[in-house]
Amino acid sequence: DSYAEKKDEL
Amino acid sequence: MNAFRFLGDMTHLFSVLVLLLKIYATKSCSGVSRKTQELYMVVFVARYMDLFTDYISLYNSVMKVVFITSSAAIVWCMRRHPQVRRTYDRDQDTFRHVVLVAASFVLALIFNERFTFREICWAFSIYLEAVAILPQLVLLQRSRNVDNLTGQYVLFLGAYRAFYILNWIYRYFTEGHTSRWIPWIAGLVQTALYADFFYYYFLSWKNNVKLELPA
Repeated sequence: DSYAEKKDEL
Repeated sequence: MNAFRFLGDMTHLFSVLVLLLKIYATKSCSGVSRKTQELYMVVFVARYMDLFTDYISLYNSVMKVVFITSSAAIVWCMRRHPQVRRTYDRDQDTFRHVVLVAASFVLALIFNERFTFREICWAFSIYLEAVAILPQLVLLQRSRNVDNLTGQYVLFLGAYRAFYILNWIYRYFTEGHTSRWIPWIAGLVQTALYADFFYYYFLSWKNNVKLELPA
């Protein structure tokens, strides 16, 4: 899914 | 993961370790705003709810646990530890931080990526983090003597989000131009709030004098 969906940052 | 983001996370982790060291080594939390620490605990709980639902990486999960437990440990120390709690500047730490929580929550209801519980919590945590340092900065201006460790804590805390801004610029140009207004604007506000602290911190370092923020 798009970056915005997956919150991969702390 | 890019160098800016890793540097940012390490600077953030370091700021927490410096604060834990100060409180543990000196058994004192003088000069530290408990309200700011409580706000950070709310920020981490609201943002890291996906800790149990979405596994992104070991690094991501470990860091989330570290930030939540360390902020909770600091708040516990400042509230319950028999020696530390006595050194809390209760009558100096007077910022009405409930206002910050309410304002961030209202903002998150209006500006979010999707009107869902998780997205609103995430936006709330981003807005709250941007202003969570205010009680601490007000306390620093009131308590004339800023001890070195507290000064370094605030310095690293301010630097971490500045590294994140570089990370967002880097990602924007390398990962497809997705615009992420919420963290970008909040991150800029967050870093800007430290501007005068950075200025006076630099002056005190250059002139080799104690850090003193003008009232």
